[in-house]
Amino acid sequence: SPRSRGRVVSDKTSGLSVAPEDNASELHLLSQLPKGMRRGYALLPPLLKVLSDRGHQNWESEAPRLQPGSRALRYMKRLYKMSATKEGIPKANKSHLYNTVRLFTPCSECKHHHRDLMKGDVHLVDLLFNLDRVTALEHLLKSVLLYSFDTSVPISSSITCMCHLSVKEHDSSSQVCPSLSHSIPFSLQFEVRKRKWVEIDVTSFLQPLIATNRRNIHMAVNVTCLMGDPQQNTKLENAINMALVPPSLLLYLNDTSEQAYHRWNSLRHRRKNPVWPRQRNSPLVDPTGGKGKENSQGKRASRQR
Amino acid sequence: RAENLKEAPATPSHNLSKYFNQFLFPQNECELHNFRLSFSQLKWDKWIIAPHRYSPQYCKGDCPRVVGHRYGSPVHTMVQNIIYEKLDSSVPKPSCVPAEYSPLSVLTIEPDGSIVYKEYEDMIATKCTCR
Repeated sequence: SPRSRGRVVSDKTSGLSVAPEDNASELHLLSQLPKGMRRGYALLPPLLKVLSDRGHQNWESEAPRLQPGSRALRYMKRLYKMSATKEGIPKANKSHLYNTVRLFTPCSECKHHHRDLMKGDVHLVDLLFNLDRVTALEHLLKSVLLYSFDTSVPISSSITCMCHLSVKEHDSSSQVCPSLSHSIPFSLQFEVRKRKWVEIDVTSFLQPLIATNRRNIHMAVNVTCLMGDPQQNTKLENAINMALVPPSLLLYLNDTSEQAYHRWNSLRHRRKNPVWPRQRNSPLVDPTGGKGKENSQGKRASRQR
Repeated sequence: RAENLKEAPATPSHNLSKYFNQFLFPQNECELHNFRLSFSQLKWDKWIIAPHRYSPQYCKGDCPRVVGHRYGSPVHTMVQNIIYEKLDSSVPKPSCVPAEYSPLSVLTIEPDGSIVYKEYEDMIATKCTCR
């Protein structure tokens, strides 16, 4: 608007100039930014975007957000509690390499059932994950397919599942269920005991895709579950009708942008200034997926040693 | 110790100790002040899942003329004070600003419905200085 045109406020935090109080002029300015910067600004974490849009009065009226599922929220709240103190400060434990964790739920799925083809319960599903929110400065440390099992299912004995993954290319013939054009065979075996969440480490599978800036990951996930020990005769029927909710995709990332917290910097800084209090009894979270399995006592003893 | 002194129970020698205190620890000097907000006050709690409350704190107070090691201020701070007093009063006096911060972990819902846990640098002031 004429009122605000002459007055451009330069935002020191992100070094970008935004005209206040006027979305249209903001979009206009955005279009003038170099393409790379425009993308960066659009992906500026929402918290900082709000802070940098100083004149943006009606933030609430922004387009409605898609709401994640309750399971995903529950899992991330649990991760938050493991990674940060009550005051919201990141816990200072050394093996805690990531400073960003993103959880994506599939934005489309295509179910195929081949019950009569194979022994056990086969869940073959095509999943499409849109990873647009991952920025160029967020580097992948680990990626996990996150399955949650219904606790109502009687898991008296272990369930052994095989998971086959393959990448799909989108071909024009079918919008929703593309055919399999090339596949990277990737199979894992995991046991489901009492645990509600099962994490399938697919880092080696996804690393090359994400490294080439692929943001639409289309994969076929084929899970076959057998009750009990696969070596012995397994009773297949009763636990078979277990509902498998399509997995979410969890990415542990290291954000190298200025706004992100760089643990190593502060640890180095603290080593220089020993007066900073050190946290002694923080649980250790192993970003490589060994959550909960490590004996924290052992760790502490070894550290003291 | 300063805190303890401030909150010492009233004793007959209270007035005397209070009198001496004002020389030892001048009032209204630059220090860290508590400030706590909840994201629901800002109506951000629709997309900020955790933490519910955030204590950014802030620095406020006068900067003494001779800023000694107490604030860890660089020598320039004293020079700026001298410029203000002796040469050009349009040059501002040193200000009371944060000197150190601690990070904050935030769990948010992204516009596309994905969930992100991110650790942000320098979100909570933990120390003040004059400069």
